[in-house]
Amino acid sequence: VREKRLTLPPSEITML
Amino acid sequence: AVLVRVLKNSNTLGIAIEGGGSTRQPLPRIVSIQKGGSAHNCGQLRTGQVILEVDGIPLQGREHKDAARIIAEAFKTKEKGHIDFLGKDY
Repeated sequence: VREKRLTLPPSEITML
Repeated sequence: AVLVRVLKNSNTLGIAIEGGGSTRQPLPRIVSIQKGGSAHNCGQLRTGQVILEVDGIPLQGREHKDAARIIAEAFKTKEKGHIDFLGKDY
């Protein structure tokens, strides 16, 4: 599970 | 969790968010708050807070763009003069 999490991409950032 | 009511007393909401489904940050998190925006004027939102719900709509499992759209639409609608954020403390 830990390895899987590390492979998730970072998110973009949105200004609202 | 903490419920924060933001009054729409400025032309902008004034927050930046990151995160969403399928990213390292599964729930949207506030990464900055702009001075002069409604969120800043409210004084109760903080950088680092995670947003669980917007006007009762859960954000769990939603992709980043979907969560951002929900927040943007909540701010845009003129039916209500405020937005209710359910946040988790940072």
